[in-house]
Amino acid sequence: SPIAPPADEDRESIAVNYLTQLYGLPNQSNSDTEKRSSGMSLRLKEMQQFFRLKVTGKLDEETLDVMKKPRCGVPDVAA
Amino acid sequence: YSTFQGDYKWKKHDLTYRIENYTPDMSVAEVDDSIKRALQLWADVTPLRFTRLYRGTADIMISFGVGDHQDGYPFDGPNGLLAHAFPPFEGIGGDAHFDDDEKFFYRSPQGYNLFLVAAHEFGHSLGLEHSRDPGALMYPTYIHRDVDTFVLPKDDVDGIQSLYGPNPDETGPRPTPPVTPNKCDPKLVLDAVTMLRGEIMFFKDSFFWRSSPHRGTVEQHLITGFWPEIPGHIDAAFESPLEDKVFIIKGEKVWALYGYEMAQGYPKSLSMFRLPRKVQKVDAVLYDETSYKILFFVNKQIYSYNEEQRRLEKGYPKPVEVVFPGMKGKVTAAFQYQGFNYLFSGSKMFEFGAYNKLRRVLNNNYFLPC
Repeated sequence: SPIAPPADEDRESIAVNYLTQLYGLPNQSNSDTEKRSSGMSLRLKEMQQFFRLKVTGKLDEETLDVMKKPRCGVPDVAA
Repeated sequence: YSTFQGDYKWKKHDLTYRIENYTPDMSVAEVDDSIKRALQLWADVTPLRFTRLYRGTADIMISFGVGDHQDGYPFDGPNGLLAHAFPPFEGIGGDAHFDDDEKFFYRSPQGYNLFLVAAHEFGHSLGLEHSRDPGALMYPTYIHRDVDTFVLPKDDVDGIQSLYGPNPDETGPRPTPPVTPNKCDPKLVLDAVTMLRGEIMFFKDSFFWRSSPHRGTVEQHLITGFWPEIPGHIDAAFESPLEDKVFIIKGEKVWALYGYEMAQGYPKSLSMFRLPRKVQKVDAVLYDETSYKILFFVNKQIYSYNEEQRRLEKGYPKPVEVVFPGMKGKVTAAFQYQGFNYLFSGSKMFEFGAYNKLRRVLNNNYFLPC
C-alpha cells in the first residue's frame, strides 16, 4: 500500500479506542502499566475469538485490519 | 446469532417509528424508502408490524448525527463506526442513530448503503446482538451486498424468530434464506479452489475461505465483501504465476484478480483460452506450474491450454480418467499445491503425485480443518 503503515502509537490508539468502545476495555488513564496491558490482552483475545482470528492477545496485522473495517457501533460483547 | 441478555424484547408486535431528521447525502424519498424496506425485512419473518409517526415519540426514533450527539456514545468521524442502536426498553430503547459524517447511498456500491446499515441497526432495535456468522446481516462489520437481490440470511431469521416467532401472515413461498457454508459439514461440496500468492482460497456459494498455511489461520468471508463484481456460485478458479493473476470463471465469463484487487479489463470471455465454442461452462481448472499448462475439466473430459504458446494442446480433449487414472467421479474443483495435484469430487479430495499417480483419497476439508 502506498500509505505508510500506522506508526506504533497509531496502532495502539486504534486498538485502545476499538476495545474501549466495543469490548468494554476499562479506561486506561489511571491504571498501572501491568494492569493496563493485561486488560488489553484479555479484550484482544475476546475480539480475536469473536472474529475467528488467531487468539494471541497480541495486536497483529490481521487483528488491526479488522479494527480498521467500517462497522456498527454496538459492542460485540457485554452490550 | 445472539440476543441481548435479559429480557430485551418488545412486549407488543405493533411498533411505531419516526424519522426525526435527514442526511444531505440522499433525497427525503430515498431515506424514507430505505428505512421502510429495512423494517419490512424484519416484518416479513415475524409478527412485528411497523407504523410511521410524524410527530411525538415513537418506539424506534431514527436520527442522523455527528460526533457527540448526546447519548453518551459519540461517533468517530468518517468510516469507523457507522451507526448504533439501542435494544428494546423504555426511553432511548429501540432508537437508531446514524453517523452523518459517513457518506450514505441509496443504490451505488460505493460508500455505505443506508438500507443495509439501517436493516442491521433495526436488528438491534428489536433485540438482536451481533452475530459471529460472517454471512449474517448482524455481523458487526459493514459488507456491501446486492440490495436488489438481498434476502435476510437464515442466521438472522433464526435469531429474530427466537424472540418473536414466525410471521403468522405468511402468504406464499418466500426466497430461501441463505445459509453460510460450514467447513465442518461432511457433505460440503466446494465450487472452486485456487492458490493466491501462497494462500489457498476455497469457494462455496457466496463465500470463500482464505487459508494461510504459514499463519495457520482460516478466515471465511462473503465474496462480495472483497469483490462486489464477482458473483457467487462460481464454477472454477486458478492462479497463473506467469501472469501473477487469479482467474475466476462462472459460465462463459472470466474475471481476474491481481493480488486482492480486481484486474482491469475484465470480465472477459472463456474463449480467451481458445476453448471450443461448444464449451459454455467448465467444472474445474488446474494450473500445472511445471509445464505452464492449464487443464480445463469439462464434464468427464480435460482440455489442455499451453499458456506460454497461448494455444490449446493437440490430442485433447482427453477423458479425465486417462489423464488422472483412478479419478472416476465428476471433478468440481482442482488445484496444485507443493507439487501435488488435488482434484475434488463430491465431498472427497483425490491427491495425485508424480506422473499423476493417485496417492490418497482425503476428506475435502483436509486443508480446511473443522
